[in-house]
Amino acid sequence: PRARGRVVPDKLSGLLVAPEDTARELNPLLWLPTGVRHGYALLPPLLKVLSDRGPQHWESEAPRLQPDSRALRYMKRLYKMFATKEGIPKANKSHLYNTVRLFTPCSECKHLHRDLRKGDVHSVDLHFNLDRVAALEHLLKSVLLYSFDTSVPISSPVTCMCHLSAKEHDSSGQVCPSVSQSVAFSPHLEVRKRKWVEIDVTSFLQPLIAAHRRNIHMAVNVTCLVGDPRQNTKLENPLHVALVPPSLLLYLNDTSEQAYHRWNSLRHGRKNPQRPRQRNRPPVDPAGDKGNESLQGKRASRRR
Amino acid sequence: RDETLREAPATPPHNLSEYFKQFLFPQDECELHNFRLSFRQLQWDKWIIAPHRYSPQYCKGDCPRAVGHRYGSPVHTMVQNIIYEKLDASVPKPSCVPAEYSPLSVLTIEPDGSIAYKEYEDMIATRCTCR
Repeated sequence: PRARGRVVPDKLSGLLVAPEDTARELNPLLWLPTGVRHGYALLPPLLKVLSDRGPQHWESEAPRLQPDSRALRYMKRLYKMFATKEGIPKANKSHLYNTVRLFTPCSECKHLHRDLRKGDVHSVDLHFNLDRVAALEHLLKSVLLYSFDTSVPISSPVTCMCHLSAKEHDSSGQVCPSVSQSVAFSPHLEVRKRKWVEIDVTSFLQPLIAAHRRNIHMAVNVTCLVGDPRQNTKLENPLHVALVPPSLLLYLNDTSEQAYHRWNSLRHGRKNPQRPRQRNRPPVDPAGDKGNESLQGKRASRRR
Repeated sequence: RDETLREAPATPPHNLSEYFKQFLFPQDECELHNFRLSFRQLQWDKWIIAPHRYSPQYCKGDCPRAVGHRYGSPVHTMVQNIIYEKLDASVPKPSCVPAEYSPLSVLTIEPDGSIAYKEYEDMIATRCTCR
């Protein structure tokens, strides 16, 4: 492990990881011949490209799926919040994540979109493929990201309840909800400020990600109540906007060697050898002149 | 130094500057050089959305003989220099290499269409040294 005193992920366990996990961890597209695998394993995926294939490779590479434009806009805004124009991470980030991944639901998802006018709920069946999450990336926070059309005024206070249930495929292929969670949010406040509403689903997803589940299949029901919840409230869709299927945002701490660990740089800064060492003053003796005497003695002995 | 002076032949003053040149720091001393690239040049801008420009910098130049106080080099660097000068010229002189780095944040489009914000360690050289 490098002499930086950083908690280095145990490379040995990395070596013991089954090949398919390693493949997931290292960008599968850039999978290297076994001979040089471990030599390159530490190169950031960004640069493995350079060492592994010349620019001509990129022309022939299969075109990447293009991300959703709203998602792209959100991530560009997040980038501006976290890094300078030159790409230097901003020091004022108080949290520990060094990786943020945004997934849009797979296109083949069914979209149960019942008529909202009759106060029905908005329900959607989502399927996220999280293969890009590496084994050394640990989940810190995850949110469902609903984008709203803010041109629609929201008159009275609205409270919404989002009910999530993960769907497990058991041996017979039957889908049975396994984990479920309800989260309340008030788009009235949120949407006015910005185009997005984030629904925290960390506690819901944590066990699935920790179990290395990479295919997340969940049903999301959003029920909104208009007016004061204590009086008679009507079930209706106050937002009058078609809720597009939400994206899934994962805030992760990448513990691999090539990722930037701000807590480590803070710690490293404290141990910086260049910093002048605190001179250890002789302890002041509260005994007054007796103390001075001993101080005299000390001075003489130090001079000797 | 006295020894060297004693050994040195009595040289007429105009060669004195030549004589002392060997103690001066090399003209192209080891130092950090600027280098900026754009991911478009590497044709990577299809999947690296930000930053548009990246300045990795690099270290270049000759290492002076007295590297200790200027570069914080370990004593081994001066030993290697003496070996090169007095014992075996096939042993390379100390090299000018980066000593410190700073991280870089990148925003990329992944092959599956998802979007990733990642912070990588050691992507920009910020200080050079002789080793």
